[in-house]
Amino acid sequence: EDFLKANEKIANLNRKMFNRYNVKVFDIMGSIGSGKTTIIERLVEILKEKYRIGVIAGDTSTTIDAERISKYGVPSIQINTGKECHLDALMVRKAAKNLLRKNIDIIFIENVGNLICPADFPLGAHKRIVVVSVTEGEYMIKKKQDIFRVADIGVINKKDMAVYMGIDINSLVRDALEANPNIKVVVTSAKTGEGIRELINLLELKI
Amino acid sequence: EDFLKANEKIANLNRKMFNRYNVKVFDIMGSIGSGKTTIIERLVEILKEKYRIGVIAGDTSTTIDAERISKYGVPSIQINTGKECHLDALMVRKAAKNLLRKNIDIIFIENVGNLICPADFPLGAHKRIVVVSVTEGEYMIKKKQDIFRVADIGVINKKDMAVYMGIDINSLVRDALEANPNIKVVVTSAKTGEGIRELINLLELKI
Ligand SMILES: Nc1nc2c(ncn2[C@@H]2O[C@H](COP(=O)(O)OP(=O)(O)OP(=O)(O)O)[C@@H](O)[C@H]2O)c(=O)[nH]1
Ligand SMILES: Nc1nc2c(ncn2[C@@H]2O[C@H](COP(=O)(O)OP(=O)(O)OP(=O)(O)O)[C@@H](O)[C@H]2O)c(=O)[nH]1
Ligand SMILES: [Mg+2]
Ligand SMILES: [Mg+2]
Repeated sequence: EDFLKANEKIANLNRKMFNRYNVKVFDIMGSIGSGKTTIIERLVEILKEKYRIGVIAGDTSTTIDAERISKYGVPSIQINTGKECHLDALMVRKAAKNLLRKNIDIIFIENVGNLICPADFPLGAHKRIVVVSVTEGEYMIKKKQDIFRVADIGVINKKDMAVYMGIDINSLVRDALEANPNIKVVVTSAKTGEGIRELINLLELKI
Repeated sequence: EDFLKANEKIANLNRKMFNRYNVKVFDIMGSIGSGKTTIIERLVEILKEKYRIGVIAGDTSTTIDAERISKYGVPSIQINTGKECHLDALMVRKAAKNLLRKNIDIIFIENVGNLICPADFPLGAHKRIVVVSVTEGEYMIKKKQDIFRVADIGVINKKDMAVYMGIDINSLVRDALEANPNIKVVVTSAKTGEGIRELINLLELKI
């Protein structure tokens, strides 16, 4: 598709720009309400001592997520995508240019809550992360292999709820590795903080 | 958009076809893992004594949902949409023609798990239902008003998990009515069966 190719070109330009500025950029994708924003809040809390962090929050509407994250004292830009079910490289390029003037080391991009659309729209990030939560059940990874194939890291969040949902977490981990044998999987509770330091290691950041 | 107009035309043809066959058709939309299939399982259990039911299950990949529902003894057709994040009227037209030969009274259509894309693609159903679950948090309805605006019924599922998640259900009900003052809201637990009979009333079906 022409618009996929066009997006890929801009994503590659974005990556070059991020490298020129020596900024590490992470594309955090995942289902609606899986815990992307809460995970970013935990990452910012732990990492802001050591890194200058900027955040780009993408959603169809509202500024809820950028407002939540900015309470942790980092510049946060909200992008509203309207009817589009994913961020694209051009939207991110414009927002990133804004952040890059602030002498930033890391950019966390929160993608639109959707387990389908973002897969085919790389943003130029150094790593792509996909977040699902145990409360979505046992089938979502089997059903949505495409997004796991393009992700470097898979996060299975809301570990603290697995017992109430009767969910076998090991089975979810297996599903992720079956979709993508190269994916690195981490199980987290953004609520308790469990697994967040392991996630930071997978992002190749230091505490 | 031309493809939106084209879909609307086929949706209207579908509605006429359903009316000719005297079949009531329900488009069940909602976020991934919100409980659409489990709700359909509960509806089939209760209603199959009184109604001949057929089911169309839409998903990007796998036959998991159609297989689950067919265990309840009703004809179930799986549609795989590939990269498309929503069913469309043409896909449904073909599957429905298959079911209509079986002297059916009701068709439940399970749409692809997605809180964005299905909004703009009516299928010709008599009622559109959107399902979210309390485990997605407190913001998803505020963020996704478009899909609530096109829905006749809003279901807030996994009521049994609200206490563990610390979610105020009344606040979610208010959000749905704020997005669409005409929507009928029902709170359910597809796990315990709570609220399912109330949903059946809203579907204007008899037990
Ligand atoms: N129990 C539990 N709840 C969590 C956890 N992580 C997030 N939540 C809750 O889940 C809900 C959704 O979390 P968010 O961080 O807003 O999810 P999100 O992926 O950013 O959602 P969208 O941006 O709307 O797609 C909120 O009520 C959070 O408090 C967790 O590990 N355990
Ligand atoms: N605790 C609880 N779990 C539920 C409830 N309804 C569904 N579930 C569970 O939630 C998970 C997802 O349910 P499904 O019915 O598969 O959800 P779905 O909306 O059909 O999912 P997709 O078709 O993949 O989008 C499963 O583990 C269900 O057992 C409920 O009311 N309470
Ligand atoms: Mg968020
Ligand atoms: Mg389902």
